[in-house]
Amino acid sequence: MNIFRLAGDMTHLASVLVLLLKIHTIKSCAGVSLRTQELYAIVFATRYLDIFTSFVSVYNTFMKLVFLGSSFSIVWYMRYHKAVHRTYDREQDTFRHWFLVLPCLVLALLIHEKFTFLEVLWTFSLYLEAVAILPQLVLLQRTRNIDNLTGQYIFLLGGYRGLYILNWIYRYFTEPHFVHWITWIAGLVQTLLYADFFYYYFLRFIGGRGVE
Amino acid sequence: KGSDSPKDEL
Repeated sequence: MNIFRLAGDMTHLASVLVLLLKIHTIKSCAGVSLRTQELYAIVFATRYLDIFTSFVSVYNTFMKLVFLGSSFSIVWYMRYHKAVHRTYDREQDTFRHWFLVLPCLVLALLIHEKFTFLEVLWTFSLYLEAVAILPQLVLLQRTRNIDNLTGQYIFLLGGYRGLYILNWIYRYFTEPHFVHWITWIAGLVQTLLYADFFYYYFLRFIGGRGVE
Repeated sequence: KGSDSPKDEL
């Protein structure tokens, strides 16, 4: 564990808490893409399959449970909780996210480090997470303005993988044979997809107005 | 094992 990875995990945890705060307290998911949340639930479900078979640390297991629990409960809230579901923008959240799942699965079957069930699904979760934000970014452009909590959620979600890239650079220089191109490229693509969001998000801070 | 693989990451 290094400071970059810890910062990344805390940023990721913060993004989840901001979204849960928004949905649970003000009972609103306005501007939030259910499709991105569903993709993230699949990402965690396929990435943490080894949660019961390989124990890394209490921290690791605890965080996996937090991410699994929060992603599935957010999907549940947005789908089935009456008050929250009413604020869900179904007409605008139309990105064909299932079209992302199959190519990621095919790619994982073609490009992976080991051809085992767990490894292929783990690799699939990396590819899927890289593109999981697309429905949310498309919804963002359609709804023009978004509230601060949603903006902060997306900012933190994009930032966490950026911090992980620093963690991988650190591990590359400190651990002799830490070379994982698949993880690195997927993480880089994921972070780059947020580039224009980050641009407008920082403009907002400079301009002091809502995220356009 | 655990040290060189990103599997110890989230």
